[in-house]
Amino acid sequence: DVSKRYTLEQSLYSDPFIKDLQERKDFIASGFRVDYVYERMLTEAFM
Amino acid sequence: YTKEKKVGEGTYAVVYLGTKQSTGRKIAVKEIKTSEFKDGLDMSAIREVKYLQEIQHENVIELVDIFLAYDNLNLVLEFLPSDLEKVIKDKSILFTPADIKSWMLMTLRGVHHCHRNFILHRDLKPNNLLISPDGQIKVADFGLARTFPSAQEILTSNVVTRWYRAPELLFGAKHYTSAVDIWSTGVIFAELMLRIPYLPGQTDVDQIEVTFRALGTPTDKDWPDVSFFPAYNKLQIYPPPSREELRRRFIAASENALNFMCGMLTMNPQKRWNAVQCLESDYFKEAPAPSDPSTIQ
Amino acid sequence: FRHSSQYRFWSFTPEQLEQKRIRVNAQAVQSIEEDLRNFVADNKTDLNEEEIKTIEMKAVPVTAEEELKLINLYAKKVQMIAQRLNLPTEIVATSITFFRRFYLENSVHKFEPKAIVLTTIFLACKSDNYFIGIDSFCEKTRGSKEQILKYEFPLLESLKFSLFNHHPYRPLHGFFLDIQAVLHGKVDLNYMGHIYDRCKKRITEALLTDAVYFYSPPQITLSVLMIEDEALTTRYLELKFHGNNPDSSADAEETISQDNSVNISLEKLVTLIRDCKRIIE
Repeated sequence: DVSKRYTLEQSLYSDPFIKDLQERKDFIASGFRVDYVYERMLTEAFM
Repeated sequence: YTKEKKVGEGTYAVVYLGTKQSTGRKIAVKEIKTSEFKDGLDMSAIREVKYLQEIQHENVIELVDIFLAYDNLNLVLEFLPSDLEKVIKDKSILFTPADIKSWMLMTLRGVHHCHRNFILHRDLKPNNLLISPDGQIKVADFGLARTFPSAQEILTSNVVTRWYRAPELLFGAKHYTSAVDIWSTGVIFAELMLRIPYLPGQTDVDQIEVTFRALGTPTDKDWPDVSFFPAYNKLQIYPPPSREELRRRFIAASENALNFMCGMLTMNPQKRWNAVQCLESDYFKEAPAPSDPSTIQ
Repeated sequence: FRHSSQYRFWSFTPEQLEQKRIRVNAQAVQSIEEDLRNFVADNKTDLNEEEIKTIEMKAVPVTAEEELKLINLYAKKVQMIAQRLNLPTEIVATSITFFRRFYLENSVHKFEPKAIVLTTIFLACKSDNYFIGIDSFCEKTRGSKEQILKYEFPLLESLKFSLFNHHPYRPLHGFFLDIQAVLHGKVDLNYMGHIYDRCKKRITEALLTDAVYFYSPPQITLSVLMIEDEALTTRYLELKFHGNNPDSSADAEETISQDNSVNISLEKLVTLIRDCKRIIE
């Protein structure tokens, strides 16, 4: 099923927990990406 | 199933060649040693079982069956007689840029399928890229695999065989992503073009040295907060190679091939290409077209 | 999800599930009665009339319903012990899942639930990257190392070697995000955070019911959301899945057009969610 059944609207999400991680140096330096987290959660929701 | 010939022995398993009696299909039986691990079933075996059960893809090794016999866990896997490490090392085998492109395409399809199922492989290297009788590349050995971590989870950085280990892992990162698999794929691509290991560090510390001498030492400018890593301060600073130097190093590589490699070997993991960007890169759109796997010798 | 082992091996209709439980119980009862007959036959001489009568009175196997009650009781214990060990929510969920699946393949007559409880938690920790060595695990749980390890293979085999679980928690996070997009500006974020925590707890409770065999994780999540806030969930579903919402404003129209690719019928989805909700409640 190629269509993702959701659209990633990062700017519309208020997710304080994830947003906080995005500011942390150890997360930034490790390559942490908020969009990867959102992709995963939305994929699991619409699978 | 029969076990006809022992073909390998690892820390936690013995591998036999065999046959599936009902169909005559050649198979490999990975017999997991259970006595060696004082905490019950070995973690690598648990991971192989867990992830191979979920993945069905032409470019990932197929788990045909699993059974317990005489208190041993047996994984029945598809029979894959060769691997990329053998091909690279055997100088009697000549292969072309089109062959390399085909191998990279199949490898990235397998890696992409893992990533879109939110599974990290964490041990990509030439001898884990097996080759089927009809020339298909199959990603194998999920003994270090895991699902993408939950945001607050801490991951061990002691993964991926040293020469293929991404810089964030060399720095001891705990929140890394699927980018570590893409780095390994980039190093494999370089090795296919050079036919010798590209970043052969002798020790973990030497690996940092070898990596940055070849590709330049990252700075906060191109990799924000890289200086945060404790190991960063003791680093020798090397300039990144010029495009000209890269051309000389990879004589046979086209401009797009170099872009493709640099995309996978981008220091900053946040900026490193992901599997989709690799698959959609111009490298796969320009001549020569990837060889038909079944014609590759 | 349809490629997952969770769907391929562990999804059933209510009828199939009931048949499975009846069959597992019947097989156990049959072998017990056979053993009893053999036992009485082999010991005819030294058993007096009274003893034989007592055996026939007392050694009565439990029925499938009684089995289920016992299994559900111990599934709660698995949850309690795992939570007392401060294991992450996902691992508590995996422990419960492993335990309940084990008893879809085995009867309590053959494997006493108390003996399996710790092995399911131990294997769940290993399987979900939360490895605890057997020695420290036994220390924390006062379990017996031999017994825990002894049941690891039978558990793994009964699970059909399917260790990968999709639990409804990530879908909850996903819908938490998507509700913000679809109902943008119309939901209070503090309230959403409050709902989120309550839904997480209710999801763990839902894993103790048969809903996990009849519905996919996101469907369970939507049912739990429906329980916690029917109005919000209904509004979200209507906007998201082409509801005939009378006051659909411009941006709602825009949202709908964006998701044109979503070919889920609202009618069917809401009916399914309400059925699932009933089971969970």
